Amino acid sequence: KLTEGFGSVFGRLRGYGKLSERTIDEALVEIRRNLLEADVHYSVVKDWLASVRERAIGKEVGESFTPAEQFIKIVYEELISVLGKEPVELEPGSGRKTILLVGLQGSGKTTTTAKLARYLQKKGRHPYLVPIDPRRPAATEQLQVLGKKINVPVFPYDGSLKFKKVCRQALEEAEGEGADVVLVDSAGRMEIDSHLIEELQEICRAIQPQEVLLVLDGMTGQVALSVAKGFREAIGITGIVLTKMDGDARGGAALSLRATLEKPIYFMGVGEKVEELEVFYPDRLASRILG
Amino acid sequence: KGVVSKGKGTTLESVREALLAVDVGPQVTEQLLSRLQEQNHRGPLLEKLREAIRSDLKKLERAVSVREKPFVILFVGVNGVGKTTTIAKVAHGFQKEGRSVLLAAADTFRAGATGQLKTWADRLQIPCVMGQEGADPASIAFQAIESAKAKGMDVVLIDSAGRLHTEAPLMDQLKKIQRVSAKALPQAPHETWLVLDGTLGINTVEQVRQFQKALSVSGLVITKLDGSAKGGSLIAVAQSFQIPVYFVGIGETLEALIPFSSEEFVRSLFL
Ligand SMILES: Nc1nc2c(ncn2[C@@H]2O[C@H](COP(=O)(O)OP(=O)(O)OP(=O)(O)O)[C@@H](O)[C@H]2O)c(=O)[nH]1
Ligand SMILES: Nc1nc2c(ncn2[C@@H]2O[C@H](COP(=O)(O)OP(=O)(O)OP(=O)(O)O)[C@@H](O)[C@H]2O)c(=O)[nH]1
Ligand SMILES: [Mg+2]
Ligand SMILES: [Mg+2]
Repeated sequence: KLTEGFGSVFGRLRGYGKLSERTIDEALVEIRRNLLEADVHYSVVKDWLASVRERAIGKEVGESFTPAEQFIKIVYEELISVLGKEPVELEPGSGRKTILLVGLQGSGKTTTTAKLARYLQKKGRHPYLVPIDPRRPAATEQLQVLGKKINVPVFPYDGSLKFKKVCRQALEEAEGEGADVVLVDSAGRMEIDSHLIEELQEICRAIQPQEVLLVLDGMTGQVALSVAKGFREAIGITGIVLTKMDGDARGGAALSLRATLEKPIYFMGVGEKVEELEVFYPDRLASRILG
Repeated sequence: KGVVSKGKGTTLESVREALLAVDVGPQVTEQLLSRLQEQNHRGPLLEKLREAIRSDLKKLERAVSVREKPFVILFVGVNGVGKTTTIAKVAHGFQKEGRSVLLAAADTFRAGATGQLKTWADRLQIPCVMGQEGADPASIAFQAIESAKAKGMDVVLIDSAGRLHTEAPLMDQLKKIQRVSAKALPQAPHETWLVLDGTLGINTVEQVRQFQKALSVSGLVITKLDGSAKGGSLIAVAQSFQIPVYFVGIGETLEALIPFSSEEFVRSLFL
């Protein structure tokens, strides 16, 4: 499946018997270009290729009866070792749980909050939604409309900046509704906006979330890396959701984030509808990234 | 030439990485570098590069020309790029020039979309034509232009729902908005502006390609350049498309919109 993706590079290699170091380097140049075109961060590409090259010029390939196949296997293994061997479930668990969704403006947090609520509901949980976006016009309305669609209660947030009070009230309301998982939607923000990062830290202190999910647009470019690091530094990240993967972006940001944060990518958003959330499968994304 | 070995010394390699780091992409990066090496360079490579990019982008600078009344601009783009917010900023800009503006809330699909635009309209104290959820966006555009004609408004700004360029039926829906707008006013929409998110990578070029093919995009706006992103994918866009870039979004408030300047863009690119 993966080798269908890497098409011409592997196809050409198979034409060779033994693979010289030069042939391997030529293949790596092509793979490098593929990964950069997939929006993988250039420094992550550099490091990743170095580890592939180290294995590729060694005995593994050199002494193999099928060097091209061995090379392809190494590329795949090295990709999977970064992306993850299997899907990691967002623990639906059984105890009371609070999940905070964070990320850049427009990445899909509000939509993902509703999708996640529906997913957890299907797993037998009782979600409660808390919109905390004091700035975006009709932000609360957006989450309320979505909540109504999936029959999940939504806290009537009025835009107040008294976050400690808002969070306490919201958690009380959630308890009153018999909810066992609280999903908190936050406003979009840049990781370099110190004022808004402080706001996020204040919200985080007030709700003490068990999970902080970075919601990242699947089409995000090279900044994905610094964005992820910025949010990690500010409040810590426990997992990632990659959105808008129903388009033709290759999603290389996933590789950059996995290589750097080493946190699980739980889900992919694959559409605007509330049911369009998929568990993240590393091998599927590997093929997609390789192009 | 090798992927892990150094190129022609670290200067070339560091310039290459500087381009990759801002989403220029590997293909256009190599095109730019080989173009520079062909021009027998005297002087620092980075300076020659800056100059080459600046002159490419200079061609995309243009002032908006309001050429009919009402002047109609349709805003399109993929999900979450900043269309609705940009419309509010552009409306504010026209108002400051003394022009009357009317908004068309033709995103009848997304939760809270009409409420979002209506809130901006109320803040700007301007009319906003809206419809029921699920109403035909083209009919809202039509009604808005008719209303603007009747009221003698100067400008109509049409908001549309975000959509991926890979969804053919949704691209067709935009074509319909254009066709039906022309029924209300033959030259409308005078402009179709594609809003691009400055934090996105190489997919930006494909967005321009597909939207341009479907709608003959007449202008670009690049948003979210107030963050760590530099919008370098615009350099790749400029290699294949000569669509003017009218504005740059640099924040979430009404004032956070500046005319595109190739000079300023290049200066911030390699900061
Ligand atoms: N095609 C597609 N669109 C999506 C997906 N997830 C979200 N969207 C759309 O992306 C746009 C932005 O989504 P929002 O949920 O408003 O994003 P947000 O992060 O809450 O935005 P801010 O609160 O302004 O930062 C909307 O048009 C959504 O419908 C997805 O997986 N696929
Ligand atoms: N920092 C920053 N945020 C921006 C900019 N432009 C828009 N935004 C924010 O990006 C988010 C999405 O903006 P919208 O105007 O809702 O985007 P849209 O394209 O209309 O989204 P959909 O209609 O859902 O496709 C909002 O939180 C905006 O405030 C900008 O230039 N800088
Ligand atoms: Mg939101
Ligand atoms: Mg919008």
